[in-house]
Amino acid sequence: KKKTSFKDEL
Amino acid sequence: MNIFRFAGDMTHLISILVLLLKIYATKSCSGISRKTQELYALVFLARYVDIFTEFISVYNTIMKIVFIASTLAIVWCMRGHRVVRRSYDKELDTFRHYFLIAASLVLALLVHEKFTFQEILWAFSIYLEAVAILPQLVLLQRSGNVDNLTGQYVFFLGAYRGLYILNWIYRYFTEPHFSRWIACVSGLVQTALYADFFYYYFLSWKNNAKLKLPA
Repeated sequence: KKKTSFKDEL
Repeated sequence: MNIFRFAGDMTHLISILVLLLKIYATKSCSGISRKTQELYALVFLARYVDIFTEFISVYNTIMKIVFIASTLAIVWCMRGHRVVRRSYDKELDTFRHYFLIAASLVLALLVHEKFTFQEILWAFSIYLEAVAILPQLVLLQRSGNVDNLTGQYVFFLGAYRGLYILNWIYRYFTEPHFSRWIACVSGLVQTALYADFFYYYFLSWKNNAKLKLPA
């Protein structure tokens, strides 16, 4: 499962 | 990536550059809370533990390294630099920030997205960042008039999370499964803590007067 995109933020 | 988030990251970067400029140019850290710097170092170390395992983009990795390195450098400078550390307002910077760390840790253990080490560290970093500015705001109130660079540093630091709130609103409407209420609620609290600072900062700008927070 693709990692939650949320952690793409700083 | 959207314009709000990019503007937020750049504002955050500017706040760190302004702080570095202030310390480097004046060789002084008067008016700066070392405790807030230490809390921010903890925020970045806790939040970016995935820097070696999760590659998201070159930009993301570089910014994480810059934030961690610059904040650690500032803490080192305020503790170790023989000239700068003499100007540290030790007797004014007395906020008991260990309580903030403990409270954030307890809250992260209770409220998180998933009960995994990384997610709890991430939630801890989000909660801690929301309150990390408190020692700095208390120090500003105690130290009377605030020098321009310090005022600008706090202003940009507060503005960056406000831009992130716009970013979350934008992503909420443009991405189907976007939901991050932990960061949103925490971001709102964080930005709200700056409300009175923003008010006095605006007044000082409007009246072209020295920034002064009421004790």
